[in-house]
Amino acid sequence: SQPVTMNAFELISKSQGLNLSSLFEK
Amino acid sequence: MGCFHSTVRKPAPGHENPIILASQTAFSVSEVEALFELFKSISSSVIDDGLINKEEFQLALFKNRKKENLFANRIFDLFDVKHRGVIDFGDFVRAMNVFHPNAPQEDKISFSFKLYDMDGTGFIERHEVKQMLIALLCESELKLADETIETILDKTFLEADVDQDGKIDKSEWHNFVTQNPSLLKIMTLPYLRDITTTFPSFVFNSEVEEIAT
Repeated sequence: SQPVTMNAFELISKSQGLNLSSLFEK
Repeated sequence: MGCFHSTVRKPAPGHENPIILASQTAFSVSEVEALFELFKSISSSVIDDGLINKEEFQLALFKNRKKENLFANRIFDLFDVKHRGVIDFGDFVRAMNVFHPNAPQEDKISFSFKLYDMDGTGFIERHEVKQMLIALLCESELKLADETIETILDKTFLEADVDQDGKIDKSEWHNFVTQNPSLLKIMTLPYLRDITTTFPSFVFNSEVEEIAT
């Protein structure tokens, strides 16, 4: 397995729940 | 008479005056009215009461009302500034304003700090970040050993927590996101630039005499 190089916040910001763009998708 | 309505309609309950909302935000009157079209569709998806509840918010985000999500809950709570368990149109426009591409960077930094300071202590603490990481892993069905999670937390706090007191204060957060601007990407919604194009029907439901651009 590859070592995780991202910091915690970079990982968290990938959450679908933080992606408000989907509010605009009809 | 022209193409536009010439009379001012009585606004729906909880629907603040678009002219006032535009004056308080980066949005034009037309953009506020286009946002109302989006607000209407979200707020009427479960109960048509002119307010967005948590279930409607989750449904709009995930197209699935059953999907409880820590981050969506957190965003909802930050939109719900009056802590009533619902988001009215004024709350919605003022919160969306932070996500506008033209909104001040400081507002985005401040909102993101509150997002991660889940306990509202004024600090982003290690246990909060761990809780969010675990929630992300559950959401994405990614598996990381607890040891790996601790290593990620060590690395993150080594970089962000400059005074090494185990928690990230506002000033440390400011410096950290300035050095890592990709962390603020979630705080900008390019869609908001084209909101009048996405929801052109606002023209037919306008409450103002002329559509300002």
